[in-house]
Amino acid sequence: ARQGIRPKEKMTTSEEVQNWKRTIYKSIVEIVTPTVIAGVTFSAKPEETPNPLKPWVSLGHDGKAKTIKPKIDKGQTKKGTPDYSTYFKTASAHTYSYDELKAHNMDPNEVFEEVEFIDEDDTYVSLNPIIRCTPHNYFFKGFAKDISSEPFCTPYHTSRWKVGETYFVTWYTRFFEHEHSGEVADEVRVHLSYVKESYADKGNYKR
Amino acid sequence: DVKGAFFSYDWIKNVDGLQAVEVKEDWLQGEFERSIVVSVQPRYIPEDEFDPLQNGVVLHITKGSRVFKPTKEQLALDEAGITNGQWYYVALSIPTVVVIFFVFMYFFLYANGNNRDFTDVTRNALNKKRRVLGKFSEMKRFKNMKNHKYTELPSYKKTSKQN
Repeated sequence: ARQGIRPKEKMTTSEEVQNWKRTIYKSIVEIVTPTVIAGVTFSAKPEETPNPLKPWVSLGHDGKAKTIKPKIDKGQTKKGTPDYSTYFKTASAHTYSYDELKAHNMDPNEVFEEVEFIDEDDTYVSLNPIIRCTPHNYFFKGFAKDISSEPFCTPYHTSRWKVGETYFVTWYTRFFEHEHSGEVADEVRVHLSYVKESYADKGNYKR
Repeated sequence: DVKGAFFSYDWIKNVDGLQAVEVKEDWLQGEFERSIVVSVQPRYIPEDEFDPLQNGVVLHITKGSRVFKPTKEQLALDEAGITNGQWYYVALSIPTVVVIFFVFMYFFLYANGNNRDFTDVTRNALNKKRRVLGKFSEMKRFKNMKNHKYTELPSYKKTSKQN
């Protein structure tokens, strides 16, 4: 005879996500409504004291969210918040003449060019806790793994999505630039389409 | 609106570059697994010009894992001694019926041992084995054969020396 197992009580929290206000662009007051999707809180209120080891949300190959907790190991931060390099910055070239700079090692007729990267407006980007997609995170598909997955970072090619679960499709936002104007698309939408699977590929999972 | 798409989300801001997708069972259309393509349409491309298969990711949506592991609830029931043991009764009853049949058969044959008479069957079978060929001269094949009749072998008078 075995003793019956009594299921453990589930821990619940009474903490609810509440709206909060912030001031953007120096003067505009905005009420922010946090939303929770698949356990990830978007537009959450920032902490009063910024925590350098604040957990952030990464994505698995199939697009499932997983929380990463940074830690300090031998004085170095490991698994820290991702660095996006200049992928989301705008390059701006400045030309300086000798009269403007008066540099001691510059010829009077010389022109100096400098490329400056301007940070993007992070007013709304900062509310997203999930890792952003950059070309650095593209994967490669095809038999020879030589076809870039642009503009997608997740999900990986031939991932498996289960019914009832939530996954995140991520893409590099600057991929959608208008070919003439060069402006990044302001709005996008996601489509799902059926494809016919060949008999050769059908049912070959795990073989 | 887009050709070939079975589900399209609303327009969203292209700020974060992400879209949460909750997989619905209706998308499988009664099948266990289906292959789909996920694609993103920017606003500046009209619906009739957008091809969802051009820049898309192929993936599979499934009802669940093909290897069905016992759930936590099932494990808890097993631990509590509550099992669905129908297969156990079926597996046990089949050999039991066979054993009972053979025991009954043994006693039936033992009881009717004296009343059995298979002699007519056995006699016919044995007679087939002991078939008599008949006379050589009456055989069809050798009927017309001119065979010398049996005569005694020549005998000689014994000499005195042989005696």
